Amino acid sequence: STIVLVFEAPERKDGKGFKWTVEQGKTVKMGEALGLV
Amino acid sequence: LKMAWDDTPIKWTPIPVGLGITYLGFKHYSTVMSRERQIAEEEDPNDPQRKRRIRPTGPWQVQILSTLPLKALSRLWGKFNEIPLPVIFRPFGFKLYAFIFGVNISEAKNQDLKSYRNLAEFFYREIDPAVRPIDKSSAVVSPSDGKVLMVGEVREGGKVENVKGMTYSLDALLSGHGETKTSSHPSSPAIKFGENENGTTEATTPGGQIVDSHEEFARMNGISYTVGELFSGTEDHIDAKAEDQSLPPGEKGDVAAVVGPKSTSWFRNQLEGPKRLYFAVIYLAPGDYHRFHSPTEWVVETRRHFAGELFSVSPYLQALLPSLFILNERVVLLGRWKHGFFSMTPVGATNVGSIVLNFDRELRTNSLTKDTKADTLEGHGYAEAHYQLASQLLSGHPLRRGEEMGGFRLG
Repeated sequence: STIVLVFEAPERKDGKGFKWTVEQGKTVKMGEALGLV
Repeated sequence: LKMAWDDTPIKWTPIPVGLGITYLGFKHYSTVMSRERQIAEEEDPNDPQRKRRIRPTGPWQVQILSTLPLKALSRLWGKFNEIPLPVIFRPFGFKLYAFIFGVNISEAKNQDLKSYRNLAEFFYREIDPAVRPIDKSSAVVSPSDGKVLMVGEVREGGKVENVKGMTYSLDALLSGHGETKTSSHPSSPAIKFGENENGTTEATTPGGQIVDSHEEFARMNGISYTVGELFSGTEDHIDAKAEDQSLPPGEKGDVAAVVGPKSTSWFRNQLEGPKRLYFAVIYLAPGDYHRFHSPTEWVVETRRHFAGELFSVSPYLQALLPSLFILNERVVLLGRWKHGFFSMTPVGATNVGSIVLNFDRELRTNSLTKDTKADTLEGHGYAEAHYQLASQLLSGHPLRRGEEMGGFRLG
């Protein structure tokens, strides 16, 4: 099974905005950080 | 009786089993072919307004898979796993399953393996909250255990950039059809709708270029989809929604018109500045903990259940069948968070055909009966339900980060 997240977030510019903290292929646990704003 | 039994001669004759299997195979093949021919006739190719049904196309493996009764197999698999196991077998059986699929039993909330009556219960086990601390400092956390298959940004026009050459458009994932019409777009400044001098609606990018709504932004298996029926279907569908007052009217062409805009004013963007659409795909392996939790603080306002197929969603098949996510059974949850639009879509698979939502008792996935209660929007192929009643103030169901939302069940 699969979960797809799609969401709006501030565009990444000059060090501000949304940034992923994981990359493709990484194994994650529930509750682990995926992205920061 | 003994004499009759002894005196009756036994004569062995071969039963043409092979002939029977060939006949059944031929019968199934001809049924599938006649159904495909009928669909092809229905979709008149030169009709510009035709709705494009999303169908599996791809290499021969996919053709064979698409002729199998996957949903029936999935329901059978579920029934089989609901058979209560003899108590003495349970510890050994579940430890074997754990060994094969890499389950960490020590993390389960209930450590007494004899108390799980069958594999379906063990599969849907709870986990000890202490072993899954919820990250407080990030904006979005992982809704489940699993592997991050894709992360990225949605390009203009709703196209999802990702790995393995798979590209599909979000409109097909979340609204089910590709239509050749200008349609709504999320309330993101990425693409704006406005009336031009001759009164027709047109979409423009931040740079002011007119986005041709008939431009095909994502080509997939020969079927192409136009920009942004993102989560909402065609524009007139939005107008219909706004007119019938079932939702407070949103700005025209604004996804809010579908997901209940005004009443979530406290969700209105806290941050100014341009925004983008981001996406992530997390794959849950058979041994993973299969309940999913809320990835952030948000309000779910609309649920759409697409009763599609149940192909396996293994990474191998995802690479083979690019349109997998928009073919499979899925439950699209649409709502808002502090930065604007937010959606989460659990997608079912052959072995885990059932998707459960703790706050939506009406939802029935992988069932024989069609969705009758929720208002199935004709022609859109999904059953839609709204959660306004869950909270008048928020016009939706509020969720805290890490809160359990539901899960995937076997079969």
